[in-house]
Amino acid sequence: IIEISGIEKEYRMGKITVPALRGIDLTIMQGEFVAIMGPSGSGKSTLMHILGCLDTPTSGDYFLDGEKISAMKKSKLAAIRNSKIGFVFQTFNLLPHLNVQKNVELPLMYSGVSPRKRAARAREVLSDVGLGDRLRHKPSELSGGQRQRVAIARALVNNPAIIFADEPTGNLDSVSGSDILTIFSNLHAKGHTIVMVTHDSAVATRASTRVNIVDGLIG
Amino acid sequence: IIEISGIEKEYRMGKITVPALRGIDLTIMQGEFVAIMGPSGSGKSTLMHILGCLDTPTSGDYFLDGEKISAMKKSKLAAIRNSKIGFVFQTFNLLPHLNVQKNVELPLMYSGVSPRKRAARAREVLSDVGLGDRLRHKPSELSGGQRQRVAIARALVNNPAIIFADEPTGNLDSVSGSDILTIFSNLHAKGHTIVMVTHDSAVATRASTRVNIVDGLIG
Ligand SMILES: Nc1ncnc2c1ncn2[C@@H]1O[C@H](COP(=O)(O)OP(=O)(O)OP(=O)(O)O)[C@@H](O)[C@H]1O
Ligand SMILES: Nc1ncnc2c1ncn2[C@@H]1O[C@H](COP(=O)(O)OP(=O)(O)OP(=O)(O)O)[C@@H](O)[C@H]1O
Ligand SMILES: [Mg+2]
Ligand SMILES: [Mg+2]
Repeated sequence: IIEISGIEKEYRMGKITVPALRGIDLTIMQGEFVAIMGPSGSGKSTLMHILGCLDTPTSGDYFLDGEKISAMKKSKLAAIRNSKIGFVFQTFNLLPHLNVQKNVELPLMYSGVSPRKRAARAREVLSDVGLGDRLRHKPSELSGGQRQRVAIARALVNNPAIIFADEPTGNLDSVSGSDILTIFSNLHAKGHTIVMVTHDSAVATRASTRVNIVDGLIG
Repeated sequence: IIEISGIEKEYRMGKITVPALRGIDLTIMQGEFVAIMGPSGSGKSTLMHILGCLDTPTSGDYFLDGEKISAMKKSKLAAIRNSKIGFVFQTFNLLPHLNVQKNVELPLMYSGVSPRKRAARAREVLSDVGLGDRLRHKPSELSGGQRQRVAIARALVNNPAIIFADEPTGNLDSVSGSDILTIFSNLHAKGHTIVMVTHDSAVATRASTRVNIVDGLIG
Protein backbone atom coordinates (compact mmCIF):
# COMPACT_ATOMS: atom_id res chain seq x y z
CA ILE A 1 0.00 0.00 0.00
CA ILE A 2 1.19 3.49 -0.88
CA GLU A 3 0.23 6.49 1.27
CA ILE A 4 1.43 10.02 0.52
CA SER A 5 0.32 13.21 2.29
CA GLY A 6 1.14 16.84 1.73
CA ILE A 7 3.63 16.02 -1.01
CA GLU A 8 5.22 19.16 -2.50
CA LYS A 9 8.02 19.37 -5.07
CA GLU A 10 9.73 22.58 -6.07
CA TYR A 11 12.39 22.77 -8.76
CA ARG A 12 14.88 25.54 -8.08
CA MET A 13 16.77 26.95 -11.09
CA GLY A 14 18.86 29.89 -9.94
CA LYS A 15 16.38 32.66 -9.19
CA ILE A 16 13.38 30.86 -10.69
CA THR A 17 11.45 28.25 -8.71
CA VAL A 18 8.86 25.98 -10.35
CA PRO A 19 6.25 24.56 -7.95
CA ALA A 20 5.64 21.27 -9.80
CA LEU A 21 3.61 19.62 -6.99
CA ARG A 22 1.71 21.80 -4.52
CA GLY A 23 0.31 19.40 -1.88
CA ILE A 24 -0.74 15.93 -3.03
CA ASP A 25 -2.55 13.40 -0.80
CA LEU A 26 -3.06 9.93 -2.30
CA THR A 27 -3.55 6.36 -1.08
CA ILE A 28 -3.08 3.41 -3.44
CA MET A 29 -4.17 -0.01 -2.16
CA GLN A 30 -2.41 -3.21 -3.15
CA GLY A 31 -3.68 -4.62 -6.42
CA GLU A 32 -5.20 -1.37 -7.73
CA PHE A 33 -4.76 -0.18 -11.32
CA VAL A 34 -4.48 3.60 -11.08
CA ALA A 35 -4.54 5.83 -14.20
CA ILE A 36 -2.94 9.27 -13.66
CA MET A 37 -4.04 11.84 -16.23
CA GLY A 38 -3.73 15.58 -16.72
CA PRO A 39 -2.40 18.28 -19.04
CA SER A 40 1.20 18.43 -20.26
CA GLY A 41 3.34 20.05 -17.56
CA SER A 42 0.87 19.41 -14.73
CA GLY A 43 3.29 17.36 -12.56
CA LYS A 44 2.50 13.71 -13.44
CA SER A 45 6.11 12.57 -14.08
CA THR A 46 7.30 14.49 -11.02
CA LEU A 47 4.73 12.62 -8.91
CA MET A 48 5.67 9.28 -10.49
CA HIS A 49 9.39 9.75 -9.74
CA ILE A 50 8.58 10.42 -6.08
CA LEU A 51 6.19 7.43 -5.85
CA GLY A 52 8.81 5.22 -7.57
CA CYS A 53 11.42 6.30 -4.97
CA LEU A 54 13.59 7.88 -7.68
CA ASP A 55 13.32 11.43 -6.34
CA THR A 56 12.53 13.04 -2.99
CA PRO A 57 9.77 15.58 -2.35
CA THR A 58 10.56 19.06 -1.04
CA SER A 59 8.10 18.33 1.79
CA GLY A 60 5.41 15.83 2.78
CA ASP A 61 5.34 12.16 3.89
CA TYR A 62 5.55 8.91 1.94
CA PHE A 63 4.75 5.55 3.55
CA LEU A 64 5.27 2.36 1.50
CA ASP A 65 3.80 -0.72 3.20
CA GLY A 66 3.85 1.18 6.48
CA GLU A 67 7.51 2.21 6.32
CA LYS A 68 8.50 5.89 6.04
CA ILE A 69 10.45 6.28 2.77
CA SER A 70 11.94 9.67 3.70
CA ALA A 71 13.54 8.17 6.81
CA MET A 72 15.21 5.27 4.97
CA LYS A 73 18.91 4.86 4.26
CA LYS A 74 19.86 5.05 0.58
CA SER A 75 20.97 1.43 0.47
CA LYS A 76 17.63 0.22 1.83
CA LEU A 77 15.76 2.43 -0.64
CA ALA A 78 17.76 0.99 -3.56
CA ALA A 79 17.01 -2.56 -2.36
CA ILE A 80 13.26 -1.82 -2.15
CA ARG A 81 13.32 -0.13 -5.55
CA ASN A 82 14.97 -3.12 -7.17
CA SER A 83 12.87 -5.86 -5.55
CA LYS A 84 9.41 -4.30 -5.23
CA ILE A 85 9.23 -1.67 -7.99
CA GLY A 86 9.36 -1.68 -11.79
CA PHE A 87 9.56 1.75 -13.50
CA VAL A 88 8.89 2.56 -17.17
CA PHE A 89 10.33 6.05 -17.84
CA GLN A 90 8.63 8.49 -20.21
CA THR A 91 12.08 8.96 -21.77
CA PHE A 92 12.84 5.19 -21.74
CA ASN A 93 16.32 5.74 -20.12
CA LEU A 94 17.96 2.73 -21.79
CA LEU A 95 21.75 2.41 -21.53
CA PRO A 96 23.06 3.24 -25.02
CA HIS A 97 26.16 1.03 -24.93
CA LEU A 98 24.31 -2.18 -23.93
CA ASN A 99 22.25 -4.20 -26.39
CA VAL A 100 18.53 -4.83 -25.90
CA GLN A 101 18.93 -8.12 -24.02
CA LYS A 102 21.59 -6.73 -21.66
CA ASN A 103 19.46 -3.66 -20.91
CA VAL A 104 16.60 -5.92 -19.83
CA GLU A 105 18.90 -8.19 -17.79
CA LEU A 106 20.14 -5.28 -15.65
CA PRO A 107 17.57 -5.49 -12.80
CA LEU A 108 18.29 -9.24 -12.55
CA MET A 109 22.01 -8.57 -12.22
CA TYR A 110 21.34 -6.31 -9.23
CA SER A 111 19.31 -9.04 -7.56
CA GLY A 112 22.03 -11.64 -8.15
CA VAL A 113 20.27 -13.96 -10.64
CA SER A 114 22.63 -16.35 -12.53
CA PRO A 115 23.71 -15.35 -16.08
CA ARG A 116 21.86 -18.26 -17.70
CA LYS A 117 18.60 -17.57 -15.87
CA ARG A 118 18.93 -13.83 -16.53
CA ALA A 119 19.31 -14.38 -20.27
CA ALA A 120 16.36 -16.78 -20.42
CA ARG A 121 14.07 -14.46 -18.44
CA ALA A 122 15.10 -11.36 -20.45
CA ARG A 123 14.40 -13.19 -23.72
CA GLU A 124 11.01 -14.28 -22.38
CA VAL A 125 9.78 -10.76 -21.53
CA LEU A 126 11.25 -9.38 -24.76
CA SER A 127 9.31 -11.88 -26.83
CA ASP A 128 6.19 -11.00 -24.76
CA VAL A 129 6.52 -7.38 -25.99
CA GLY A 130 7.21 -8.51 -29.59
CA LEU A 131 10.97 -7.89 -29.75
CA GLY A 132 12.34 -11.44 -29.74
CA ASP A 133 14.15 -10.68 -33.03
CA ARG A 134 15.94 -7.52 -31.88
CA LEU A 135 18.01 -8.86 -28.93
CA ARG A 136 21.42 -7.76 -30.24
CA HIS A 137 20.39 -4.26 -31.37
CA LYS A 138 21.62 -1.23 -29.47
CA PRO A 139 18.88 1.26 -28.48
CA SER A 140 19.97 3.64 -31.26
CA GLU A 141 19.37 0.84 -33.77
CA LEU A 142 15.68 0.58 -32.91
CA SER A 143 12.50 2.47 -33.77
CA GLY A 144 10.91 4.76 -31.16
CA GLY A 145 8.17 2.30 -30.28
CA GLN A 146 10.68 -0.56 -30.09
CA ARG A 147 12.78 1.42 -27.55
CA GLN A 148 9.63 2.01 -25.54
CA ARG A 149 8.89 -1.71 -25.48
CA VAL A 150 12.44 -2.51 -24.31
CA ALA A 151 11.90 -0.07 -21.42
CA ILE A 152 8.65 -1.88 -20.58
CA ALA A 153 10.35 -5.30 -20.69
CA ARG A 154 13.10 -4.06 -18.35
CA ALA A 155 10.52 -2.82 -15.83
CA LEU A 156 8.71 -6.19 -15.80
CA VAL A 157 11.68 -8.60 -15.83
CA ASN A 158 12.01 -8.77 -12.02
CA ASN A 159 8.28 -9.47 -11.60
CA PRO A 160 7.86 -6.46 -9.25
CA ALA A 161 4.86 -6.09 -6.91
CA ILE A 162 4.29 -2.46 -8.02
CA ILE A 163 4.74 -1.23 -11.60
CA PHE A 164 4.95 2.48 -12.39
CA ALA A 165 4.57 3.24 -16.13
CA ASP A 166 4.91 6.84 -17.37
CA GLU A 167 3.01 7.02 -20.71
CA PRO A 168 4.01 3.50 -21.87
CA THR A 169 2.08 3.66 -25.16
CA GLY A 170 2.87 7.19 -26.45
CA ASN A 171 5.06 5.92 -29.30
CA LEU A 172 3.06 2.83 -30.19
CA ASP A 173 0.48 2.16 -32.91
CA SER A 174 -2.92 0.99 -31.70
CA VAL A 175 -2.15 -2.74 -32.11
CA SER A 176 1.21 -2.64 -30.29
CA GLY A 177 -0.36 -0.31 -27.73
CA SER A 178 -3.22 -2.63 -26.93
CA ASP A 179 -0.80 -5.60 -26.78
CA ILE A 180 1.11 -3.70 -24.08
CA LEU A 181 -2.07 -2.78 -22.22
CA THR A 182 -3.08 -6.43 -22.23
CA ILE A 183 0.24 -7.30 -20.58
CA PHE A 184 -0.45 -4.74 -17.84
CA SER A 185 -4.07 -5.89 -17.45
CA ASN A 186 -2.87 -9.51 -17.04
CA LEU A 187 -0.33 -8.47 -14.40
CA HIS A 188 -3.09 -6.55 -12.63
CA ALA A 189 -5.32 -9.63 -12.76
CA LYS A 190 -2.47 -11.59 -11.10
CA GLY A 191 -2.44 -9.11 -8.20
CA HIS A 192 0.27 -6.62 -9.20
CA THR A 193 -0.33 -2.94 -8.41
CA ILE A 194 -0.18 -0.76 -11.55
CA VAL A 195 0.23 3.04 -11.54
CA MET A 196 0.18 4.41 -15.08
CA VAL A 197 0.38 7.95 -16.44
CA THR A 198 -1.52 8.15 -19.70
CA HIS A 199 -3.06 10.60 -22.16
CA ASP A 200 -5.00 7.73 -23.71
CA SER A 201 -8.62 7.31 -22.68
CA ALA A 202 -8.47 3.64 -23.79
CA VAL A 203 -6.01 3.06 -20.95
CA ALA A 204 -8.07 4.94 -18.42
CA THR A 205 -11.04 2.66 -19.06
CA ARG A 206 -8.95 -0.39 -18.04
CA ALA A 207 -7.91 1.20 -14.76
CA SER A 208 -9.75 0.63 -11.47
CA THR A 209 -9.11 4.19 -10.29
CA ARG A 210 -8.50 7.49 -12.11
CA VAL A 211 -6.54 10.43 -10.65
CA ASN A 212 -6.46 13.81 -12.39
CA ILE A 213 -3.46 16.11 -11.85
CA VAL A 214 -3.89 19.77 -12.81
CA ASP A 215 -1.24 22.38 -12.03
CA GLY A 216 0.50 20.36 -9.31
CA LEU A 217 -2.69 19.39 -7.45
CA ILE A 218 -5.24 16.59 -7.62
CA GLY A 219 -8.02 18.21 -9.65
CA ILE B 1 6.55 18.57 -55.04
CA ILE B 2 8.24 15.47 -53.72
CA GLU B 3 8.75 12.41 -55.95
CA ILE B 4 10.46 9.24 -54.72
CA SER B 5 10.76 5.95 -56.62
CA GLY B 6 12.21 2.58 -55.70
CA ILE B 7 13.46 3.87 -52.34
CA GLU B 8 15.20 1.15 -50.31
CA LYS B 9 17.02 1.51 -46.98
CA GLU B 10 19.05 -1.23 -45.39
CA TYR B 11 20.71 -0.88 -41.99
CA ARG B 12 23.88 -2.93 -41.76
CA MET B 13 25.04 -3.94 -38.28
CA GLY B 14 28.02 -6.27 -38.59
CA LYS B 15 26.62 -9.51 -39.97
CA ILE B 16 22.97 -8.54 -39.56
CA THR B 17 21.18 -6.41 -42.14
CA VAL B 18 17.74 -4.91 -41.48
CA PRO B 19 15.75 -4.04 -44.62
CA ALA B 20 13.82 -1.08 -43.17
CA LEU B 21 12.43 0.15 -46.54
CA ARG B 22 11.97 -2.33 -49.37
CA GLY B 23 10.93 -0.22 -52.42
CA ILE B 24 8.79 2.87 -51.78
CA ASP B 25 7.21 4.95 -54.57
CA LEU B 26 5.44 8.13 -53.45
CA THR B 27 4.48 11.53 -54.89
CA ILE B 28 3.49 14.42 -52.63
CA MET B 29 2.07 17.52 -54.32
CA GLN B 30 2.62 21.02 -52.97
CA GLY B 31 0.08 21.93 -50.30
CA GLU B 32 -0.95 18.38 -49.39
CA PHE B 33 -1.34 17.18 -45.78
CA VAL B 34 -0.11 13.58 -45.78
CA ALA B 35 -0.60 11.29 -42.75
CA ILE B 36 1.85 8.37 -42.63
CA MET B 37 0.67 5.51 -40.44
CA GLY B 38 1.69 1.92 -39.75
CA PRO B 39 2.84 -0.47 -37.03
CA SER B 40 5.80 0.20 -34.74
CA GLY B 41 9.01 -0.73 -36.57
CA SER B 42 7.44 -0.61 -40.05
CA GLY B 43 9.85 2.03 -41.44
CA LYS B 44 7.98 5.37 -40.99
CA SER B 45 10.82 7.30 -39.31
CA THR B 46 13.35 5.84 -41.76
CA LEU B 47 11.19 7.13 -44.64
CA MET B 48 10.76 10.54 -42.97
CA HIS B 49 14.52 10.99 -42.50
CA ILE B 50 15.08 10.29 -46.21
CA LEU B 51 12.24 12.64 -47.27
CA GLY B 52 13.58 15.35 -44.92
CA CYS B 53 17.06 15.04 -46.55
CA LEU B 54 18.57 13.91 -43.23
CA ASP B 55 19.60 10.44 -44.44
CA THR B 56 20.31 8.83 -47.80
CA PRO B 57 18.56 5.73 -49.17
CA THR B 58 20.53 2.58 -50.03
CA SER B 59 18.99 2.84 -53.53
CA GLY B 60 16.23 4.64 -55.41
CA ASP B 61 15.62 8.23 -56.63
CA TYR B 62 14.43 11.34 -54.80
CA PHE B 63 13.40 14.47 -56.74
CA LEU B 64 12.48 17.61 -54.74
CA ASP B 65 10.91 20.33 -56.94
CA GLY B 66 12.43 18.60 -59.97
CA GLU B 67 15.99 18.49 -58.62
CA LYS B 68 17.71 15.17 -57.90
CA ILE B 69 18.58 15.13 -54.20
CA SER B 70 21.04 12.23 -54.46
CA ALA B 71 23.13 14.20 -56.98
CA MET B 72 23.40 17.34 -54.84
CA LYS B 73 26.48 18.61 -53.02
CA LYS B 74 26.28 18.52 -49.23
CA SER B 75 26.38 22.29 -48.91
CA LYS B 76 23.43 22.71 -51.28
CA LEU B 77 21.48 20.01 -49.46
CA ALA B 78 22.08 21.78 -46.13
CA ALA B 79 20.89 25.08 -47.64
CA ILE B 80 17.68 23.46 -48.97
CA ARG B 81 17.09 21.69 -45.65
CA ASN B 82 17.38 24.93 -43.72
CA SER B 83 15.29 27.13 -46.01
CA LYS B 84 12.58 24.81 -47.34
CA ILE B 85 12.19 22.13 -44.67
CA GLY B 86 11.13 21.99 -41.02
CA PHE B 87 11.60 18.67 -39.19
CA VAL B 88 10.05 17.58 -35.89
CA PHE B 89 11.96 14.49 -34.67
CA GLN B 90 10.27 11.63 -32.85
CA THR B 91 13.08 11.94 -30.29
CA PHE B 92 12.89 15.80 -30.23
CA ASN B 93 16.71 16.15 -30.66
CA LEU B 94 16.98 19.39 -28.67
CA LEU B 95 20.48 20.63 -27.78
CA PRO B 96 20.80 20.00 -24.02
CA HIS B 97 23.16 22.91 -23.23
CA LEU B 98 21.00 25.62 -24.86
CA ASN B 99 17.84 26.99 -23.26
CA VAL B 100 14.41 26.71 -24.90
CA GLN B 101 14.57 30.08 -26.68
CA LYS B 102 18.08 29.45 -28.04
CA ASN B 103 17.09 26.00 -29.30
CA VAL B 104 14.25 27.54 -31.30
CA GLU B 105 16.46 30.38 -32.61
CA LEU B 106 18.96 27.93 -34.13
CA PRO B 107 17.44 27.64 -37.66
CA LEU B 108 17.27 31.45 -37.83
CA MET B 109 20.97 31.72 -36.96
CA TYR B 110 21.82 29.47 -39.91
CA SER B 111 19.79 31.70 -42.23
CA GLY B 112 21.48 34.86 -40.94
CA VAL B 113 18.56 36.60 -39.21
CA SER B 114 19.57 39.39 -36.77
CA PRO B 115 19.71 38.54 -33.03
CA ARG B 116 16.80 40.86 -32.17
CA LYS B 117 14.53 39.46 -34.89
CA ARG B 118 15.53 35.90 -34.03
CA ALA B 119 14.59 36.39 -30.38
CA ALA B 120 11.25 37.99 -31.25
CA ARG B 121 10.31 35.27 -33.75
CA ALA B 122 11.39 32.46 -31.39
CA ARG B 123 9.29 33.91 -28.56
CA GLU B 124 6.32 34.21 -30.95
CA VAL B 125 6.30 30.53 -32.00
CA LEU B 126 6.97 29.42 -28.43
CA SER B 127 3.95 31.31 -27.16
CA ASP B 128 1.93 29.78 -30.06
CA VAL B 129 2.73 26.30 -28.62
CA GLY B 130 1.98 27.42 -25.06
CA LEU B 131 5.53 27.71 -23.71
CA GLY B 132 5.94 31.48 -23.42
CA ASP B 133 6.78 31.07 -19.72
CA ARG B 134 9.54 28.47 -20.13
CA LEU B 135 12.03 30.38 -22.33
CA ARG B 136 15.05 30.08 -19.98
CA HIS B 137 14.59 26.40 -19.10
CA LYS B 138 17.02 23.83 -20.43
CA PRO B 139 15.43 20.79 -22.11
CA SER B 140 16.14 18.63 -19.04
CA GLU B 141 14.12 21.10 -16.95
CA LEU B 142 10.93 20.51 -18.91
CA SER B 143 8.19 17.88 -19.01
CA GLY B 144 8.08 15.37 -21.89
CA GLY B 145 5.26 17.13 -23.67
CA GLN B 146 6.93 20.52 -23.18
CA ARG B 147 10.11 19.21 -24.85
CA GLN B 148 7.98 17.95 -27.71
CA ARG B 149 6.43 21.38 -28.16
CA VAL B 150 9.86 23.06 -28.20
CA ALA B 151 10.85 20.67 -31.02
CA ILE B 152 7.69 21.68 -32.90
CA ALA B 153 8.39 25.40 -32.41
CA ARG B 154 11.95 24.96 -33.70
CA ALA B 155 10.65 23.22 -36.86
CA LEU B 156 8.19 26.07 -37.58
CA VAL B 157 10.33 29.10 -36.73
CA ASN B 158 11.78 29.51 -40.24
CA ASN B 159 8.32 29.32 -41.84
CA PRO B 160 9.39 26.39 -44.08
CA ALA B 161 7.44 25.39 -47.22
CA ILE B 162 7.46 21.70 -46.20
CA ILE B 163 7.04 20.46 -42.63
CA PHE B 164 7.88 16.88 -41.64
CA ALA B 165 6.56 15.91 -38.19
CA ASP B 166 7.32 12.46 -36.76
CA GLU B 167 4.60 11.69 -34.18
CA PRO B 168 4.32 15.30 -32.90
CA THR B 169 1.56 14.56 -30.36
CA GLY B 170 2.73 11.27 -28.75
CA ASN B 171 3.57 12.93 -25.42
CA LEU B 172 0.69 15.40 -25.32
CA ASP B 173 -2.66 15.32 -23.57
CA SER B 174 -5.69 15.67 -25.81
CA VAL B 175 -6.03 19.46 -25.32
CA SER B 176 -2.34 20.25 -26.01
CA GLY B 177 -2.42 17.70 -28.83
CA SER B 178 -5.39 19.30 -30.58
CA ASP B 179 -3.81 22.77 -30.08
CA ILE B 180 -0.77 21.50 -31.97
CA LEU B 181 -2.89 19.90 -34.70
CA THR B 182 -4.71 23.21 -35.13
CA ILE B 183 -1.35 24.91 -35.72
CA PHE B 184 -0.53 22.37 -38.42
CA SER B 185 -4.01 22.63 -39.96
CA ASN B 186 -3.64 26.44 -40.13
CA LEU B 187 -0.24 26.14 -41.79
CA HIS B 188 -1.77 23.69 -44.26
CA ALA B 189 -4.60 26.15 -44.97
CA LYS B 190 -1.93 28.80 -45.73
CA GLY B 191 -0.42 26.51 -48.39
CA HIS B 192 2.37 24.72 -46.49
CA THR B 193 2.95 21.03 -47.28
CA ILE B 194 2.64 18.84 -44.17
CA VAL B 195 3.95 15.26 -43.91
CA MET B 196 3.13 13.77 -40.53
CA VAL B 197 3.72 10.33 -39.01
CA THR B 198 1.02 9.55 -36.50
CA HIS B 199 -0.59 6.71 -34.55
CA ASP B 200 -3.54 8.96 -33.79
CA SER B 201 -6.64 8.55 -35.93
CA ALA B 202 -7.74 12.10 -34.96
CA VAL B 203 -4.74 13.37 -36.91
CA ALA B 204 -5.39 11.14 -39.88
CA THR B 205 -8.87 12.62 -40.30
CA ARG B 206 -7.37 16.11 -40.71
CA ALA B 207 -4.99 14.95 -43.45
CA SER B 208 -5.80 15.21 -47.18
CA THR B 209 -3.98 11.95 -47.95
CA ARG B 210 -3.19 8.83 -45.91
CA VAL B 211 -0.23 6.50 -46.57
CA ASN B 212 0.11 3.17 -44.76
CA ILE B 213 3.57 1.66 -44.25
CA VAL B 214 3.76 -2.01 -43.34
CA ASP B 215 7.06 -3.89 -43.16
CA GLY B 216 9.01 -1.41 -45.26
CA LEU B 217 6.43 -1.16 -48.07
CA ILE B 218 3.36 0.95 -48.81
CA GLY B 219 0.58 -1.38 -47.72
N1 LIG C 1 20.15 2.49 -36.93
C1 LIG C 1 19.48 1.33 -37.12
N2 LIG C 1 20.19 0.17 -37.23
C2 LIG C 1 19.55 -1.01 -37.40
N3 LIG C 1 18.21 -1.14 -37.49
C3 LIG C 1 17.47 -0.02 -37.40
C4 LIG C 1 18.05 1.27 -37.20
N4 LIG C 1 17.05 2.20 -37.11
C5 LIG C 1 15.91 1.51 -37.27
N5 LIG C 1 16.16 0.19 -37.44
C6 LIG C 1 15.17 -0.88 -37.68
O1 LIG C 1 14.47 -0.52 -38.87
C7 LIG C 1 13.06 -0.77 -38.70
C8 LIG C 1 12.30 0.53 -39.01
O2 LIG C 1 12.58 1.50 -38.05
P1 LIG C 1 11.79 2.89 -38.00
O3 LIG C 1 12.40 3.71 -36.91
O4 LIG C 1 11.74 3.51 -39.35
O5 LIG C 1 10.33 2.41 -37.61
P2 LIG C 1 9.00 3.26 -37.28
O6 LIG C 1 7.96 2.85 -38.27
O7 LIG C 1 9.32 4.70 -37.18
O8 LIG C 1 8.56 2.71 -35.86
P3 LIG C 1 7.90 3.46 -34.56
O9 LIG C 1 6.46 3.70 -34.90
O10 LIG C 1 8.11 2.47 -33.45
O11 LIG C 1 8.64 4.74 -34.33
C9 LIG C 1 12.84 -1.24 -37.27
O12 LIG C 1 12.54 -2.61 -37.26
C10 LIG C 1 14.15 -0.99 -36.56
O13 LIG C 1 14.50 -2.04 -35.67
N1 LIG D 1 14.28 19.59 -13.65
C1 LIG D 1 13.33 20.54 -13.72
N2 LIG D 1 13.66 21.83 -13.44
C2 LIG D 1 12.72 22.81 -13.52
N3 LIG D 1 11.43 22.62 -13.85
C3 LIG D 1 11.06 21.36 -14.12
C4 LIG D 1 11.98 20.25 -14.10
N4 LIG D 1 11.31 19.11 -14.45
C5 LIG D 1 10.03 19.50 -14.67
N5 LIG D 1 9.88 20.84 -14.49
C6 LIG D 1 8.64 21.62 -14.61
O1 LIG D 1 7.72 21.06 -13.67
C7 LIG D 1 6.42 20.96 -14.27
C8 LIG D 1 5.94 19.51 -14.17
O2 LIG D 1 6.73 18.67 -14.97
P1 LIG D 1 6.34 17.14 -15.20
O3 LIG D 1 7.45 16.52 -16.01
O4 LIG D 1 6.04 16.47 -13.91
O5 LIG D 1 5.00 17.27 -16.04
P2 LIG D 1 4.08 16.15 -16.72
O6 LIG D 1 2.72 16.24 -16.12
O7 LIG D 1 4.77 14.82 -16.67
O8 LIG D 1 3.99 16.62 -18.23
P3 LIG D 1 3.97 15.77 -19.64
O9 LIG D 1 2.59 15.19 -19.76
O10 LIG D 1 4.27 16.84 -20.67
O11 LIG D 1 5.03 14.73 -19.59
C9 LIG D 1 6.56 21.43 -15.73
O12 LIG D 1 5.96 22.68 -15.88
C10 LIG D 1 8.03 21.53 -16.01
O13 LIG D 1 8.38 22.65 -16.78
MG1 LIG E 1 5.64 13.56 -18.08
MG1 LIG F 1 9.38 6.08 -35.61
